Amino acid sequence: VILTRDLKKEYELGAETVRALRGVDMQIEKNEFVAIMGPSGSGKSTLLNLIGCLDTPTSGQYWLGGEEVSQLDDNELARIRNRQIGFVFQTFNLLPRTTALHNVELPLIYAGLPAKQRHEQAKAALDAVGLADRMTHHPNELSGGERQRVAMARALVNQPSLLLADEPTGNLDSATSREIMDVLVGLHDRGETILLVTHERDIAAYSDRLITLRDGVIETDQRHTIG
Amino acid sequence: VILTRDLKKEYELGAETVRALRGVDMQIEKNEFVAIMGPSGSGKSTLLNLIGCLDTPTSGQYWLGGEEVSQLDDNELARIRNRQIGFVFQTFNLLPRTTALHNVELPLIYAGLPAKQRHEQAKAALDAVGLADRMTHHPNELSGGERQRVAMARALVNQPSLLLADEPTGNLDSATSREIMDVLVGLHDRGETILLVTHERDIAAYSDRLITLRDGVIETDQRHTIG
Ligand SMILES: Nc1ncnc2c1ncn2[C@@H]1O[C@H](COP(=O)(O)OP(=O)(O)OP(=O)(O)O)[C@@H](O)[C@H]1O
Ligand SMILES: Nc1ncnc2c1ncn2[C@@H]1O[C@H](COP(=O)(O)OP(=O)(O)OP(=O)(O)O)[C@@H](O)[C@H]1O
Ligand SMILES: [Mg+2]
Ligand SMILES: [Mg+2]
Repeated sequence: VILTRDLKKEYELGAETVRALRGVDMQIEKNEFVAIMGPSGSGKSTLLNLIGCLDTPTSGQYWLGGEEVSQLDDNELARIRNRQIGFVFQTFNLLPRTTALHNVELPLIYAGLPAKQRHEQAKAALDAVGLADRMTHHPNELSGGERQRVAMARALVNQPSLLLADEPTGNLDSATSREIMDVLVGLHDRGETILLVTHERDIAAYSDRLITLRDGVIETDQRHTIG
Repeated sequence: VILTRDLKKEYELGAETVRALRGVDMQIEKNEFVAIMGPSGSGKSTLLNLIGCLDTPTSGQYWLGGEEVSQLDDNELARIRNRQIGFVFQTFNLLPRTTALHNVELPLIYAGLPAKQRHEQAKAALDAVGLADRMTHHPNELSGGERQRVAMARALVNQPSLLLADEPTGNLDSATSREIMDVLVGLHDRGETILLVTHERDIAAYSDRLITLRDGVIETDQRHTIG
């Protein structure tokens, strides 16, 4: 479902060129559960943003569900992002001036769902991440781990077929992390394809394949031999 | 150096009262290295913000260096925050429109240092966290872990006697986390008092005492028996 060939991303900053991705070849099948690890600054978020159609590569090709993404127009990209892809950002990116519930409703508003159904689906998503009693809070009235879970609920509320999660448990204690990973395992059992960037081996262990990045290239790519 | 008695913090949200801290008694001596752990939402950031004079308690008392903090006026509080306390925020709180270097210089500008000395001290702080080659980047041109390290550099640049760090390694791979913790161990060896909130046992293991919170109260408070 995901295929990249020699994917590169470079940033020009004045006289400096930062080569965040230096040629990534990656192939992910439907219903895989892939963990991505690597040092700080190795290009993980950059790669995830390209996969999630949030950014465009400097060069190289990317096919999503068989379609070459650089050939799609903005409307098609927006529709794919809204319907097929759920994204949990490393910095959450919640709207600060509205409630957790409304933040989670946003993808459903975009998808055109009627209000009653939106409400119920958003409430269910918040309940699944343990935040049933925090729905009316604004982001600045939530703890770091609570904000991170709102970001997860928002990514899942539209029941996307592809979930991209950038360090979704960085602000969670181990018990809450396990709850969130159980949600992801449940989704994976029901057919979801999941790419998860993490710094923690315990979290990576939930996946069935581990890709490591270093300096903008893939260093290792292994299926786990232990169930 | 830190003494709290029955510290409470409550938030009023419409009809709801959130009791974030429900009576915390804590005593921290000079040069201690204390880790604080606990479930998401248990009150760790709330407690750290009170200790760092960034917020005021609903009730209870807090003495810092022998002075009752609620008796201090705003100027004295601001001076304490700038000179004595370094704070690493869970959400970094960097100024988005300026460089990493300038972000780290801010406490030194406030302290009235001349430009040349400010520059050198800020560069040294960024170098200590491995970001010598990222000084001219703005926060949105940095990875999650790089932003987290800029926040650490800014907290240390004024050489405060008390460092409060709210999950300073949540976005770092293990090798980079070890580098950052080595910086903290070095500071501790030179007399620094450190309170560090973390969700990771490996990081808490660097401290010599562990306090755990649950539902706004201290659940356990133990010195580590293993060196
Ligand atoms: N807009 C930008 N301009 C310049 N450089 C950038 C920009 N965005 C990211 N970078 C650089 O590209 C590199 C890769 O960034 P990326 O965010 O992908 O790293 P990462 O692997 O996600 O790191 P972390 O684990 O710290 O989150 C970093 O060194 C960063 O400084
Ligand atoms: N301004 C606020 N208004 C209402 N409730 C708040 C506010 N700020 C925090 N809270 C609530 O207080 C509780 C404690 O928050 P705090 O940020 O201290 O938790 P924490 O232990 O740091 O959690 P985490 O590990 O997730 O960062 C949370 O349940 C949160 O929802
Ligand atoms: Mg990242
Ligand atoms: Mg917190």
